[in-house]
Amino acid sequence: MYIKRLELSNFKSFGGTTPVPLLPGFTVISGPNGSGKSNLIDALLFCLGLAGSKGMRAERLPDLVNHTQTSRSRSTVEASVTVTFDLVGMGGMGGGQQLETVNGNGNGNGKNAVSAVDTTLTVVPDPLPEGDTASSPFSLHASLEWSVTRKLRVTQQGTYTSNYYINGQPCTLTELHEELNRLRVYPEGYNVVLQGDVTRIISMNSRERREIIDELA
Amino acid sequence: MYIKRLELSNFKSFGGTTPVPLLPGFTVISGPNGSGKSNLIDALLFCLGLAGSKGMRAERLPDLVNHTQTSRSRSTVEASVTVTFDLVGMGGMGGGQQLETVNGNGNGNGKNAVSAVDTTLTVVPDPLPEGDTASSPFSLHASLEWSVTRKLRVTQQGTYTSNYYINGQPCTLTELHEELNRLRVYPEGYNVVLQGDVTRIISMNSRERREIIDELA
Amino acid sequence: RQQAFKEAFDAVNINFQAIFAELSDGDGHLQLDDANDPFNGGLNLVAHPKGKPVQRLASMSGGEKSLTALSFIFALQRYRPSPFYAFDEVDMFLDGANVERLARMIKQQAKQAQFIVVSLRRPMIESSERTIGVTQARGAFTQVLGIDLLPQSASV
Amino acid sequence: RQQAFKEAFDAVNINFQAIFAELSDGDGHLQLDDANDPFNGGLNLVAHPKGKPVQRLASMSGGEKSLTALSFIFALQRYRPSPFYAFDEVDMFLDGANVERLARMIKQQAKQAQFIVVSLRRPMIESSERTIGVTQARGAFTQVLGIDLLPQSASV
Ligand SMILES: Nc1ncnc2c1ncn2[C@@H]1O[C@H](COP(=O)(O)OP(=O)(O)OP(=O)(O)O)[C@@H](O)[C@H]1O
Ligand SMILES: Nc1ncnc2c1ncn2[C@@H]1O[C@H](COP(=O)(O)OP(=O)(O)OP(=O)(O)O)[C@@H](O)[C@H]1O
Ligand SMILES: [Mg+2]
Ligand SMILES: [Mg+2]
Repeated sequence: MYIKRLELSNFKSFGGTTPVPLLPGFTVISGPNGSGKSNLIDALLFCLGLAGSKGMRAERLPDLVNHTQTSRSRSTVEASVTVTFDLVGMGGMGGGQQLETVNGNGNGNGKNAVSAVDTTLTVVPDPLPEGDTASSPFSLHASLEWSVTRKLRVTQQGTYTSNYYINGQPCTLTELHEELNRLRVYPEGYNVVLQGDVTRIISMNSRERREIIDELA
Repeated sequence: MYIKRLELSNFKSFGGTTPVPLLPGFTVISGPNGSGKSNLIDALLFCLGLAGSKGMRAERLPDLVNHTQTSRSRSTVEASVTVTFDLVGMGGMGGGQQLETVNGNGNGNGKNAVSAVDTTLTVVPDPLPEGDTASSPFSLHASLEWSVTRKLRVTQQGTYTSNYYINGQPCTLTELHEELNRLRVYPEGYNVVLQGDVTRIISMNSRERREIIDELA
Repeated sequence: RQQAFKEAFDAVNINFQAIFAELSDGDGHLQLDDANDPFNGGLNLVAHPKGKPVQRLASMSGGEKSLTALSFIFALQRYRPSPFYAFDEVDMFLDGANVERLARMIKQQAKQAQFIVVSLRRPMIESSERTIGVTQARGAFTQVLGIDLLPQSASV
Repeated sequence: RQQAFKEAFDAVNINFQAIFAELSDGDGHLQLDDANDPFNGGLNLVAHPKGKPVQRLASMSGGEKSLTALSFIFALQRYRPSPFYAFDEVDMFLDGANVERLARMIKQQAKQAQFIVVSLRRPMIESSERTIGVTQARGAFTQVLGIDLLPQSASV
């Protein structure tokens, strides 16, 4: 599993819609100071709900909308980020029994989206041996993709709404985090190391450092 | 005027006596992480009395003595740093009248050293045109040098003494700072920017930043 | 609770020792202020770069500190592996040789997970499989350039 | 006291504007929270990199912040010039082009004062008049190498 594509619309220094295709393995992002490298990482945190506005270097959430957009427009402005994962190879996620637990949850708050998510997520088969695809009932899911979108709408008066979507269907942050946990993406998992995190760890006192392990335990 | 030489003895990661000749203009110091680059800058701060032990990344002053030295020896250990300035070209320091003011001071606390310093410092002539050196009464001062030394002695029990010397004569820190001010080296002048100072300025609040200008004014 | 903490601590400590040895050629370990009652104290990173006495984080150089902190972050990640990692200029304190060592380790790990690394340092750019360029012309939006989806040689 | 502050502030502000323009091609200035009673508030560094809206330090990128902070430090130094300057890795946040710009400025200033600059970045090493190498073999003391007293080409 890996991140296949990022799509940023009016997010921070990105105007219009900017697609960023990604591949598995080792990719470096480089460019001049102030050109938008950290903003790409912020887009990832924003979409997956892994950080608050402070963690994305913004005073308030509305500051994340591209300034040119907010200063030009008279009506509501919108910023959005979509992260598309390629799930090929996730077969080991445990198949059927996943479906049981989530449905229990999903019905509770009546959101269809969660079970829809589940269909894509949980029954992803191990890649079949070549030539055998015709017999698999799920070969329809040729794309084996899973996408998360977050939209931020800001009105002229400065009030805002922020919504999460999984595969285009609305969901709550809690549901999103549950699905992400299943994919082994944890908000406190330290898999995203921000500019300055290394210095932060160095200047922490020893108690704060111990608390990091508490969270993981 | 410039720093002509540094000499470190048993200071931090420098063992024995290490001379470091320097030239005017633009010199870069480079080398692997942990090899002792910042320790060279600390040596400068130590000798000229521009920072306390925290500013030199040591818990207490005795930590500045080379560890190998402290762990091996049974008696008192000593670390010292000498900074030698080349004063050629300092003639513009105002010549004779300097001698008046300092002497008033110097006699006050009876330290010969200060007036000795003065002789070197204040009557440094502008470099004479070639060939005319014979007629100048001060040509004896061919070296036109001024050196500051600081010695730190630490006993086995951990008590320590620290002494400053100007051209080999003992002096106090206040006298040293007076002379340094005359050479336009000010403790709060920001002419030494330590590793991490840039980050410190960035994370200061606006009041602290304003206080920097208060100090300069 | 103490049980869960102890298990996490031991695992992260083992990771830390292995990673620190790989990144810096020395020995390092995690040390609890109070091993019997961990919640009573804090946690220190203790490192012993090859040939130097054992030292705490506070008395190391800028680069040594950042290598130690990075080893701790990676040790936490190994305890809870994730399918992707994003690093933003974690190599800025390191000298050329240490950037290369770090890049080698990332290249190795990138066989099991996706690594997206923002960096300005040449050894890191050269070891990657591909580089995405980002720029912003005067007054314009951020442009994403050179998404070179084929394995590439260094473009810098 | 206010008088002395005002005079220092105005001079440093003028320096800051000149230096920031030289280092980053944009406009910057110092802004007091309370211009009438400076001791009542703080001081902000406001910068307007070419083609971008005016912004405070907090919303800039890592590199933009460090260029702004550096401009402020240099502006203070110009107010009280000194015969020598020592900088310890002040270029670590900067991209290659900004390191070059900073190196060019230092080279220019080095005609009037001595600059001793610790750096790991290649453009800085290459612009200097000479490089002093420092190393420490396993368990040994720090050695100072290659004190190349002649003008030199880059050795890295
Ligand atoms: N009293 C001492 N005796 C021996 N070694 C010491 C002493 N004090 C500090 N050191 C050693 O000096 C080293 C740090 O050197 P320094 O901070 O100058 O490195 P540096 O070259 O600036 O590295 P970096 O590029 O990472 O900033 C540390 O490894 C530390 O152990
Ligand atoms: N809402 C926004 N609209 C437009 N521009 C924005 C917005 N938020 C931030 N920016 C701009 O984005 C720039 C910062 O980008 P970013 O932090 O990604 O730079 P970077 O490439 O990481 O640089 P560095 O190498 O210095 O870390 C700033 O100049 C800032 O003005
Ligand atoms: Mg950045
Ligand atoms: Mg250093």
